[in-house]
Amino acid sequence: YLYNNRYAGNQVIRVTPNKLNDTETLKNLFDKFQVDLWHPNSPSSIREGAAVDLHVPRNASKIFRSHLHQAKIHYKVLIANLQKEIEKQAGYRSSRKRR
Amino acid sequence: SDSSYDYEVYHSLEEIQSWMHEMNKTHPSFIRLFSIGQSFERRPLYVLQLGKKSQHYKKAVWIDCGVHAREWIGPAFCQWFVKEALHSYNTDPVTRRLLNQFYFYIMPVLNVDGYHFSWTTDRFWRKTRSKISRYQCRGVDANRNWKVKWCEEGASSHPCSETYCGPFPESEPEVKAVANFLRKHKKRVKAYISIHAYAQMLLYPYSYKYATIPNFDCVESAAHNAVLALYSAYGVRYQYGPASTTLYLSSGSSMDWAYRNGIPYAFAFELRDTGYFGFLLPEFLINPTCTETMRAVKTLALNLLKKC
Repeated sequence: YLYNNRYAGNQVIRVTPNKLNDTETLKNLFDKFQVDLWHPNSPSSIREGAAVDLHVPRNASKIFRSHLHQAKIHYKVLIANLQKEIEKQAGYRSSRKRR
Repeated sequence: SDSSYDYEVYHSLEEIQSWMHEMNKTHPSFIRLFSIGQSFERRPLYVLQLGKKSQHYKKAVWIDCGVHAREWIGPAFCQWFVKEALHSYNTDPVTRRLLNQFYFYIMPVLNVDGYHFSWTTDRFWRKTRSKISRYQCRGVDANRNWKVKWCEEGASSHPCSETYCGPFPESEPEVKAVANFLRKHKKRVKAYISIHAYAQMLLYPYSYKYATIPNFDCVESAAHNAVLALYSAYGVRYQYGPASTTLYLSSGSSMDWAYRNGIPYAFAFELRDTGYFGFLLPEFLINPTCTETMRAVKTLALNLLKKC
């Protein structure tokens, strides 16, 4: 596996904070969970109505989503398994090697 | 060789560097390879000067890619730009005019250490790889390390943050090397373009304040024409405008530094996509993404030839 399969089960989630306290809740969650912000790239740039894309590790994604549920913050899973996407991105490359 | 190099796959740093050497060797009348310094991990910082070689004074356009390590489509575009420019010199009058009148300084990978690390260890690494004393975290955001409103809003002074501005402006040897080069060639460089990913936007100053730049009309029309050209390829719509309002407030960015240092046209592209593959843009999207971006960059460069 590429990168020693370290991204297996990791997810990319799109959260859309609609209210001011949504953004505060989200920032508090960032302190609690080790998430990797994909867009925007700084918590200080998060604002209501603008999508936030974040990469959540496998062992945190379930509980992270349950926190979003409790706070009634809308979210969508953009990438359900990052490792698979990484393998796909490199897919052509490995076939090239074979060639 | 150039003809067998596959521009529609992502290449490792080593492959990109050997490609640069090869292009330098096989296109002596158009390409000159040189290094502007070394990275934190002592890798060479290579730049290609692309353009019909001439004894006469020539204006220049600077294009850097790979500021943020995980944004792989950037380096792919820089290589694509060189290949397309050379291949279409004899067939496309616009390309011929641009390469005859300008030098393009192309830096396919600015953040060479980070890019290498994203291939070997952490696919989603963003920053450089410099060591920060007293902290376990490594790396500075190479787009928050420029001496313009350094480390204010939209940047972080914490070494473990993804937008860490660094211990001081130009602390990163990669940033210092580019800043030194642009300072040295200040009179000739008329446009600065930095290629990023993941928003589909064409941005211009300011990022660090909500003010309007003095030459707004000229820059706005250039950006408008560029996103129209980009749209003409596959119908992909890009937003464009001042970075502070179009994207978000961020201080210490390379585009603002270039503009403040006298380069009249400074842009940052955020290429595809807007949240389907994210940084993992698949290789089959390299061709269309680079084709549309090529049209936009050529339009920006052509704009320099107009009076405005």
